[in-house]
Amino acid sequence: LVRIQRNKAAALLRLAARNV
Amino acid sequence: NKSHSQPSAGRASFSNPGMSEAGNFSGNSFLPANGLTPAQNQVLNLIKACPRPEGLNFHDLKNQLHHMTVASIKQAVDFLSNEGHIYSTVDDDHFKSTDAE
Repeated sequence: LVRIQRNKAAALLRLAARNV
Repeated sequence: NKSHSQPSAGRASFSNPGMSEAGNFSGNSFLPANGLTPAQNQVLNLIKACPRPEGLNFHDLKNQLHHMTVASIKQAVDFLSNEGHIYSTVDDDHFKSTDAE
């Protein structure tokens, strides 16, 4: 479950980086 | 003497400086507004629509997109997770969407 949270956080970061 | 003024020196008139990246996808005549291909969009929409907390199984994706090959679905999934639209949950076969819209 830590893995899921980490994946989600990483994905959100990637998405945020894209949207800059 | 004010003749030293330089009207627009060094300012080239780019109409769209940020659009260079979108040009990579030439040949796709109906790109949706979010910059994904129709196939990627379908995959994303299915994943978005899944109400399960663990997300959508790759197997379900395959079953609902029978017109696509496993390889092309995988490709779309890879792309979407690289972009941050989706992420894998309990294992590498389950995906959830980050998009809140």
